[in-house]
Amino acid sequence: TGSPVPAPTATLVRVMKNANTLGIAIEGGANTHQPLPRIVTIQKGGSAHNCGQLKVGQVILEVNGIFLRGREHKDAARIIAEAFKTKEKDHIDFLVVEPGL
Amino acid sequence: SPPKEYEDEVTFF
Repeated sequence: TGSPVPAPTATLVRVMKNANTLGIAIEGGANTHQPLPRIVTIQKGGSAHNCGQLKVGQVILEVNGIFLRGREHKDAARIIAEAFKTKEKDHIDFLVVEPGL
Repeated sequence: SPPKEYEDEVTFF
């Protein structure tokens, strides 16, 4: 309809593992000022950059269907690292939101 | 407020 959307809209982004690195950095986690992990860097040449849909500032709600809410930084980081490492899938599904929209 | 040591924790993948 063209009306502005008042609430942040979650977007499912599929990142194919087509590079040696995922190529993102995250900050935050439970018990911090940033309770959900936020993307702070996207490196050129990494899988995330190749995907073209992830952006700095986006907050990650889920990784392959695993909720990140309530998880501390190291736990969230482990989930992302394992999602990239596993050979069971050739991709990672991120559910992200752009805060403040 | 949360402990200071958590605020700047960043992990690269």
